[in-house]
Amino acid sequence: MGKVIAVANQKGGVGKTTTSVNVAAALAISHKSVLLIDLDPQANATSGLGIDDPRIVIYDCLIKKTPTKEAIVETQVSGLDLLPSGSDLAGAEVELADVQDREYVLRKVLDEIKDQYDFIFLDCPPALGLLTVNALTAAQSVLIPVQCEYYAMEGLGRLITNIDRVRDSFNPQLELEGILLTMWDARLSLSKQVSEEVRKFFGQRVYQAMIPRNVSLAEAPSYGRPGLLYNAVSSGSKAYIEVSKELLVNGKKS
Amino acid sequence: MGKVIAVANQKGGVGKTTTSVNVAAALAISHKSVLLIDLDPQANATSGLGIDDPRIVIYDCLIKKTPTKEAIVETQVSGLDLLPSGSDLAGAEVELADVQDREYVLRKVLDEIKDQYDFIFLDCPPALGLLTVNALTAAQSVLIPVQCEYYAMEGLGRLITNIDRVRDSFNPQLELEGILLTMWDARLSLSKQVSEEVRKFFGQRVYQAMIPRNVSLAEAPSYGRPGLLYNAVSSGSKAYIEVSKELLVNGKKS
Ligand SMILES: Nc1ncnc2c1ncn2[C@@H]1O[C@H](COP(=O)(O)OP(=O)(O)OP(=O)(O)O)[C@@H](O)[C@H]1O
Ligand SMILES: Nc1ncnc2c1ncn2[C@@H]1O[C@H](COP(=O)(O)OP(=O)(O)OP(=O)(O)O)[C@@H](O)[C@H]1O
Ligand SMILES: [Mg+2]
Ligand SMILES: [Mg+2]
Repeated sequence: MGKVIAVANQKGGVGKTTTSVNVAAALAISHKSVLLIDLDPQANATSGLGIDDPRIVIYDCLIKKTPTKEAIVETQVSGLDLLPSGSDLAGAEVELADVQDREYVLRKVLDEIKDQYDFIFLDCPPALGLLTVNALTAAQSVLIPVQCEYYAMEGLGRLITNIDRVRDSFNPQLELEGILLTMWDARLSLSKQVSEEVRKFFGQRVYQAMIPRNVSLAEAPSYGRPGLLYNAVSSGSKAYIEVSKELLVNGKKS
Repeated sequence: MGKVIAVANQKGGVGKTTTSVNVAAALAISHKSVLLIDLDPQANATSGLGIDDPRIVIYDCLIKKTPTKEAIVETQVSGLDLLPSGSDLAGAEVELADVQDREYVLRKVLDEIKDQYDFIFLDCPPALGLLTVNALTAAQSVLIPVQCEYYAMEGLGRLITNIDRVRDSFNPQLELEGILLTMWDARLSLSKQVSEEVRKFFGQRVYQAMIPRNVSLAEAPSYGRPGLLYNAVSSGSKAYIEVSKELLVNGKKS
């Protein structure tokens, strides 16, 4: 029975896609079967995994009721499948607005294939609109990447309030999977200040592992591969392997 | 007659708010009268200029028809005013959807105060929804920050297509003010590759000045001040002063 994890934060550029792609790849490499669903009209997770011009995309499943399994493609990482996105998804928020039970549309799309995977990750766009609400309603938990900078930290409180609202209105089982500090730079006092503040406030809910700022992670998408396949020994790749281990251990606890 | 410039890019975290705040401040310091409008529910430009818990926000002007001048506040930078945002703006996209001439609502809000400023900047959220469409419809030109990384470059084509669409449907005068390369890191080949590619493709439309990755720019918001007031001699501040000079010179050309 697949565990569905939404990767969300309305703040832009905090590492949602980089985290989705690399944690999903790390779990696939340790022999879990994983599906990544790209819910962002920018389709960064899709190009980051080397899928160009997919024939069927998530928009087709959400709006045109195309069977979910027809949209799923394999990636270069054995054990990691992708349900790709495209720019037509930008129109989905408006089109979903008038649909009956509009918050549950993605959950129904997942029901068809949920049992075929150990993990399903949902890469969310930088907003708290209907696509992100659908992801939070379909998920059992939410993983929150937080860049070690001021604006990202400032927005965390509002994000948690919105998660609580989705739990109360649409999805009582929604838990916090964890908060992941990203783009940590040991040379900067800003990084230290933000990470200390976030740990002080959220305690055990923050992953021990932090993702350092590491250029390999930013170069990998231009080759259509996760950091782990592009440069497995980089500090970024190693950190994502640590996070995937923590995620597996935490899963056993709850 | 104020020139209205939208600062937009659907890619998250590319420096839209940092550019809006610092270009606006640089122009105010060179004795232009400037208004910055925060169109993002995250309200980063609002907190980045030290305004906490504003009484009246842009949501009130857009949805409740509060007179525009009642929402405008002064900032610590003499000559720079702000029309602040708040989290209630997140609901505005849904509420605007059913309004008559929903794309022109912001333009009407600006009509009341346009002639009182030399420049009006619109800081957009990381999306191509109704708030950004309103900004592109109210603006005479659009300034596009592009982080020197792969995903930001990849999304540029789609952004230009969307700008063309708004020009054709709602705002024939909409021009490209310029493309600004941000978070440039001279040590990284990725930065060089992306900036060369963007200059090859967009030529003269790319500002000569590039904004370097500079921690002062990321620290300044936690003190509620633009980089220019926090650390005027930093490489980031100097670069934003260069950009504001180019913007003034370009304005004379067209
Ligand atoms: N740890 C890291 N070190 C260096 N660069 C990184 C790191 N994580 C992400 N990046 C780069 O930073 C940029 C932003 O990351 P990413 O696109 O994953 O964030 P996002 O939250 O998904 O953005 P959006 O809000 O647009 O969806 C990208 O160019 C990415 O390659
Ligand atoms: N040149 C720079 N050097 C270092 N840090 C920067 C620079 N420009 C912006 N930053 C930091 O990078 C992060 C992203 O910048 P910013 O918030 O301005 O981008 P944005 O495009 O407005 O994001 P969003 O898509 O969420 O609105 C912020 O933490 C900011 O302080
Ligand atoms: Mg993303
Ligand atoms: Mg911003």
